[in-house]
Amino acid sequence: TVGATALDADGNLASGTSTGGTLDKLPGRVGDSSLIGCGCYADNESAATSLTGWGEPIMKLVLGKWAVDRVAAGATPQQAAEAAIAHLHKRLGGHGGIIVMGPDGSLGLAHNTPRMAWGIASEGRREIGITRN
Amino acid sequence: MRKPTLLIHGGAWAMPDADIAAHENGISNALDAGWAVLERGGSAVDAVQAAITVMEDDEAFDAGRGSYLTRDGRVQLDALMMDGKSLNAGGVGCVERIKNPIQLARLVLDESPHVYFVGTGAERFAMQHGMRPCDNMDLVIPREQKRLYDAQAAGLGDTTFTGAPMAGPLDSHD
Repeated sequence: TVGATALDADGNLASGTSTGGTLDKLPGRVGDSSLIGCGCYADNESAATSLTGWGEPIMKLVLGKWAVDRVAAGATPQQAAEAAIAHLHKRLGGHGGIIVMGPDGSLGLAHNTPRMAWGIASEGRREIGITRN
Repeated sequence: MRKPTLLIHGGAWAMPDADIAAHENGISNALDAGWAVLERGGSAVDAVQAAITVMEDDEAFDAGRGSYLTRDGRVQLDALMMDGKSLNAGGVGCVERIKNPIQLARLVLDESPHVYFVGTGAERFAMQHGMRPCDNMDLVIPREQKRLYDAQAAGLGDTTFTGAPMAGPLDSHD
């Protein structure tokens, strides 16, 4: 699964997620990636998210919207990202990763899988990472 | 006026060391594509589409060409895009003849009053809006055929996200 969140010069947020699904999945099985509020959500008034990982637990928790609502309630994107992954594992033993972008361009990233690939670009900043959990 | 910013990911899973370089390269290319849009004043939705299209075309990632295979050895793709200003969203599920599902998701977002299209209906919508279908085998690569064969032969649980079997026999995963 791959995903992106962006903030443009006009202050608009957007997010996207795209996936091939899980290994050996039954044809017709859909995970979280393409379900609004689960694998992806964006609202200028709160945040944009893209998720990756084992879809079933992410869907049951509607985790993409869950994290956005955390930012709307005052959490930073990083706090919301960490809380989302903690919630995923605590509630349903799920594994995955999330990126979160606030309306001011502040960022959050968290995962409880062994690794996650990510990248950040803004004026004067360009970072790439494969974080290890 | 906001400071444009792009944050992308290439998946969270039990990535082996051997895959790190290819993922870093793919993330770098995707960042370049998305940031080029933002840097010239383009929209956030255009930047998201540009970055994800690059990763869909990159065999390193589980999206587009080079994705994991279904039980019957086909690529079956899902994607969603959402615009934070209008709250419009476009999603597609289980498409098998679309090279870049994020672009079809964008068409659903821009050209339809709906949010989600699946299967052959999604593919028909794509063609009605000028997208050219691809053959499913254009999306399948030998690495994933071997991965599927090995997983089915071993009958192990899915280790994708934890590096260790999460469940018992493979079919209990779905």
